[in-house]
Amino acid sequence: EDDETGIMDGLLEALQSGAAFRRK
Amino acid sequence: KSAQVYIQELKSEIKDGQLLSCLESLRVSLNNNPVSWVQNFGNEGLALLLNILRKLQDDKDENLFDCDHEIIRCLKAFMNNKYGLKSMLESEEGITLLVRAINPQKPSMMTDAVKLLSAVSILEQPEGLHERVLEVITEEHILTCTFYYSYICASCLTLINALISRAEELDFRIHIRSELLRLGLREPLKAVRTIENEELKVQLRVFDEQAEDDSEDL
Repeated sequence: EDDETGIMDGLLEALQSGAAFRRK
Repeated sequence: KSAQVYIQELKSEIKDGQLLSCLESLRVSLNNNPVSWVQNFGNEGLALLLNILRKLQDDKDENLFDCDHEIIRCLKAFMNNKYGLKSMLESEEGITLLVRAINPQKPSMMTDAVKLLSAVSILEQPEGLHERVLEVITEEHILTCTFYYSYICASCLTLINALISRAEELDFRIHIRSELLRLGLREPLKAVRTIENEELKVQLRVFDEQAEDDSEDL
């Protein structure tokens, strides 16, 4: 778990595509 | 090079071209080595990077070699895993120094800093992160850049969307949105709608939809 990488890349992609803003 | 070698180099107070070259190489290492390497670089390495960034921001004349921008890139690489992200968020100055990198005179560095702040703003843990970003941010810079530099307005609008969406209470979301509009977001928001840019269109749609949803809820 602690070795998880690409966190920022994933967040930035979700922000850029708008997916990060979709309502739960 | 080992993480310790970079730490020694950063400690030796190298400057300008030498520092830039060290930082470029460090960024590649942070990006391409396993997390254990990043852990070896650790809090000591992070503290050195933040310390150098603060000095560069305080002494504007020394930014000629773009070392400040390269440090932001290194921070992004450092934060690209759980360990690094946690260390950065726990550091006393990390967020403040990222906010200080929102410098309209250096749009390229500003874009990278704004992206990192957007990502940090939507994290659910640790609690209070969103408020910490809001506390230190200078709205005017984001608004100025949304208006003057059309090519980075998508990033600025992403941060604005992140800051608004992460507020859980309806009242708070409306408050942040109103404050930004009152500070001058209204005009640039109109102006950028004519720009043909897919990334920007996505963020404009998010901004509008969130405003509509909140309006309905209200």
